[in-house]
Amino acid sequence: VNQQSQITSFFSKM
Amino acid sequence: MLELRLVQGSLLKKVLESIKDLVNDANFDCSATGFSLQAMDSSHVALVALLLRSEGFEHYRCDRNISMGMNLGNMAKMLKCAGNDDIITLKADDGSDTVTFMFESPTQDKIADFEMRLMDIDSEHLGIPEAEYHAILIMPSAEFARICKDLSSIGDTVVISVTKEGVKFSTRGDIGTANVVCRQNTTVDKPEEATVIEMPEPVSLTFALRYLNSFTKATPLSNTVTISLSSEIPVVVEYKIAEMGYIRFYLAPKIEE
Repeated sequence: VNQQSQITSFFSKM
Repeated sequence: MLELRLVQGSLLKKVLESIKDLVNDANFDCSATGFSLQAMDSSHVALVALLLRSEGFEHYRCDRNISMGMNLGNMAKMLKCAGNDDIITLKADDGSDTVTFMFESPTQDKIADFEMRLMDIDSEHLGIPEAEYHAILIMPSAEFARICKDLSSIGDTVVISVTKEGVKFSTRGDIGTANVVCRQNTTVDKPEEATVIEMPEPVSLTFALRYLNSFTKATPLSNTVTISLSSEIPVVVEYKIAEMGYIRFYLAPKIEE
């Protein structure tokens, strides 16, 4: 099944 | 003191219409370089980044960097009161907890000002790394909006696959399946009608259509949309804003578990 990933797992908090 | 005067006020109206349903509250950052915003949707699946460069404003006074927290729904309500041809000026005094939107009709015979309370929003900025994209599509924005709308009536996720033949949008649902293939087409009389595919290598990714449909609310801002894809990283859907900037939507992919 396709799991929706989160944007925060690709872009790090500055 | 902050005073930004935008002759093409309709641009700001369209910007708010394209983000108010995706993001509830956001900080607008003003600096010498321009007026920008970066915010995630409530589920942290999508991110919007807006930039309106200072040169695009007829008058741009920003004495010091300032961040203004606003409820985008309320801001959109106020901007809806501006005429499409109005000049919009955004003003805020240092230390004040309100922002004023001033709308001037082109013939200067009607001037309105709307004052809105600012909010304290503690949102952290995310670092968006410059990425090498495996495929970059440039296509008519109305066409992309139509495809997303049509496919979302069949399924709720879309697989976007780019090969040298072209780009394929596929979905499936209870009632059946749908595939839309757009081929590279540069033999058009108007450049904004071209579909250009820069594809150093084939790529295929899966996304939730409801976010893509939300992004297409920015269609009135630009005749074309640029969609940049790379395996396993968020897609970027970008609409240029006249000569003054852009609105970029980032969407995290759905990953095979």
